[in-house]
Amino acid sequence: ASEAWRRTPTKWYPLPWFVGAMLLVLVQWRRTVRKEAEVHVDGDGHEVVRLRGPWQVHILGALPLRNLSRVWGYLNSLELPLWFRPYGYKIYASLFGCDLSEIEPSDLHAYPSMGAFFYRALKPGARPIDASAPLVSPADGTVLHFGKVEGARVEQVKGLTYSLDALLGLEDQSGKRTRVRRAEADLGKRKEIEVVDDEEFANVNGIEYSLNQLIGGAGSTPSTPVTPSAPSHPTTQRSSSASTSATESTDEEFPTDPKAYSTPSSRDRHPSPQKHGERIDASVVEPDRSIQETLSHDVSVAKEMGVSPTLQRTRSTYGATVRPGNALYFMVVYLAPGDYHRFHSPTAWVVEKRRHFMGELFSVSPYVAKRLENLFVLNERVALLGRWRHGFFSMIPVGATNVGSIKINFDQQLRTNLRHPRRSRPPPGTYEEATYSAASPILNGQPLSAGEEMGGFCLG
Amino acid sequence: STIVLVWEAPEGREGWEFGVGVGEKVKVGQGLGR
Repeated sequence: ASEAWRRTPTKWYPLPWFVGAMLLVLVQWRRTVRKEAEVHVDGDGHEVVRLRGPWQVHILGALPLRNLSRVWGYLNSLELPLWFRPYGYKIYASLFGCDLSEIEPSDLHAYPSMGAFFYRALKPGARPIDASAPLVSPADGTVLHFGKVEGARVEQVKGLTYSLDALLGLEDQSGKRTRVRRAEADLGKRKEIEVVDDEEFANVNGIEYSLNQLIGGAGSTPSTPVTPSAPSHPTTQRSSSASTSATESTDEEFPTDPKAYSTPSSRDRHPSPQKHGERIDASVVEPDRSIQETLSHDVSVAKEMGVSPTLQRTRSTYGATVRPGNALYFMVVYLAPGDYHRFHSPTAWVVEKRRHFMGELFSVSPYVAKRLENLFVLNERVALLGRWRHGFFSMIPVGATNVGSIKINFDQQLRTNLRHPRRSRPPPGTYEEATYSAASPILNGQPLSAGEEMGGFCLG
Repeated sequence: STIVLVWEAPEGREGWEFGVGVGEKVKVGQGLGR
């Protein structure tokens, strides 16, 4: 071989152009395959979310969206001169197609700022609730997408999917999150490069939580006392053809006598102020609301859910496993700038906990939703988790640049669109959790009936 | 802004059926299916 290597004459000649082109195509193909196969996963092989998409998306990602949102909110909170208000709001209404005939109060002078007008309420009865439907729309808007959740992947729009676990907050068995800096699929073979099982600290509202405390260990039940919740303000009423959709039930299953339940002592009704690092109970305390009042509201929701409240002690699964014969479905409703921006309960259900993800504030317009992969998993959102008559139920209001603030009427702790300097920004997927088990003495969560107002989106 | 709903429901012939279409305008309280 060495003889041949030395003696064989080297003959040079130009490569035909197409061989070079073929080589370039080959190199490009291999890079593309590598890029597609590249998956960022954490310790359990679950996808770690990162910004991906065409160049427009990366330009969006480079903008200081949070600061823009806060400036936008500040400008819209400025008080407008009385004489200007009717003109200003009418211009906005004609630009964005708002129906001023159904707002309450109808006098436009009553809205001191654009932000107040944006968060306007509707006249009672303006939105009759379809009592024959098991599920109604939680807001005015446009149906962006819907379908069945296949393999824990939710379809954002045709062809783009994101993981349900990332949307709702994934907890592995130990409840600890392990983070893999980066794992690269090498043409089908998944090679974990480095697994870091770290207790990353996320600085939330200036208080440091360990990540584990922040997301709460899996299976840990909130040991919080019970207190009644604030009455939500139903601005809508059930249509006259309301036939209780709940299965007919006998009254002994729904006793309204407080003695039928282990009602809390007076001390329990006022949860102790939140100590550092404890599981947060965000229920709104309504001291002057009698237990009787609370019970009758809870029992009516339990009836609508078609379940007996006394059996409600069990916790629902959070999408991890569904009952045999059931499946998980999803729907995305997009609220345009001119739409009524309060949201209502889509059915009779109990909200047991919420997870606030301090994410980004990308625009969620259909244009961006079609291009920015994992949009709903990257953006700031509040995942309300609970149960309804068929099992698991969740509703996730997702913020956007112009409406960065999400309000939940029955949550006194929630603060969204917080200012946190880039360096201490919690990694995508970190969330702060709170429970509402103190909201109802019998349902272990905040009971809501179909059409009840739950909160809304605010400018900035 | 956007609201994502994820819920468990029976599937199959007697199961959940959507009653709206993609791109359809909906109002609070309007039935989404059956």
